[in-house]
Amino acid sequence: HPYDNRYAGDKVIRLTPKTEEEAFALKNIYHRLQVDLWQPSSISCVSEGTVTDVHIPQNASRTLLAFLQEARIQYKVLIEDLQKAVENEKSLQTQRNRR
Amino acid sequence: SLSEYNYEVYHSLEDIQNWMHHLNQTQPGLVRVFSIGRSYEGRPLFILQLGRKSRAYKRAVWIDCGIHAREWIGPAFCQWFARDALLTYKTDPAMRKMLNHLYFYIMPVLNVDGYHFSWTHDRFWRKTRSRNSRFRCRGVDANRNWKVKWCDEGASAHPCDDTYCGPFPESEPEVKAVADFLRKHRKRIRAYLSFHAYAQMLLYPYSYKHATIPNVSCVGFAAHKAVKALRSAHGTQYRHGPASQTLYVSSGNSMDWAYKNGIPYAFAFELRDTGQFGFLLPEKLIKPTCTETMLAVKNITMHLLRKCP
Repeated sequence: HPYDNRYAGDKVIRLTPKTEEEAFALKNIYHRLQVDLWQPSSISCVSEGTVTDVHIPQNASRTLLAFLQEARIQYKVLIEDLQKAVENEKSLQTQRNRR
Repeated sequence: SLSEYNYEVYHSLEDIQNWMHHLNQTQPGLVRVFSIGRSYEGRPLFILQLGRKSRAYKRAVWIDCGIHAREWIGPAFCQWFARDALLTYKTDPAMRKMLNHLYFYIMPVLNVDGYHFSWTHDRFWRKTRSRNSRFRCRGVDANRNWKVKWCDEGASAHPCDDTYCGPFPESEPEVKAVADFLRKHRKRIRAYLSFHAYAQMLLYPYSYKHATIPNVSCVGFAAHKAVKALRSAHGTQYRHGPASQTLYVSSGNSMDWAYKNGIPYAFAFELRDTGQFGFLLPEKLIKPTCTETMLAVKNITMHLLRKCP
């Protein structure tokens, strides 16, 4: 598996905070969990209405998703399994050549 | 040969550099490859000069890709551009005019250390790979390290953050090497294009502040036409506008620096997609992404050659 399967179980989720309170809460939890922010590039850019795409590792996803459900912040899972997406990035031919 | 290299797959840094050297040897009339310095980890920083060689004064367009390591579609496009330019020089009057009247300076991978690291260790690495003496974290955001409102809004002073601006402007040897080159050739270089992913946007200055550039009617119109040309290929929708409004405020980036240093047309492309794959754009989408982007880049370049109304 590419990258030693390190992204297995990781997810990418999309959140768009509807209020400044939601944005503030998200920024706090992003800092706490030290998420990999895909967009925007900086946590400081997150505010009301900002589309945020977050890569969360498997061991942090439960904490983040529980927080989002409790705070009633809507989210959408963009990539369910990041390792699969990494593998699918390269065509079958490229994967075959690598093997 | 040009036709044997596969432009529809992502290539390692070594592959890309070998490809550049191959072009240098096989296309002497239109290609010159040279180095402008070395990266933090000692890798050469290669530039492809594309254009009919001439002793006469020629204006130039600068194109860089791979400022952020994980944005692989950028370097893929830079390679595609070179291929398309060389393949269509004889058959496409517009391309022939461009290569006869201009030089293109193409840097397929600016952040060579980061790109290599994203291939070998961490697919989602963004920054350079420079070390920090006081912190365990490595790397500087190569698009926050330029001397234009450096380390202000949208950048971070903390070395462990992904938007770390660095200990001082142009601290990164890669950034300094490019800045030195652009300063040296500032009078000839009329356009600066930087390729990133992902958001499907064509941006122009300013990024560091909410203000309008003096030549907005020219630059904005060029962006509008470029996006329209891009859309004509596959219907892909791109937004366009000043980066601070269209995307977000960020200080210390290369596009703003290029503009401030006298390059009148400065753009940043955020290529496909808008989130379905993000940085992991599948290889099968390289071709449509690059063919539509070519239309935008050619449109901007022709606009530049005609001069702004």
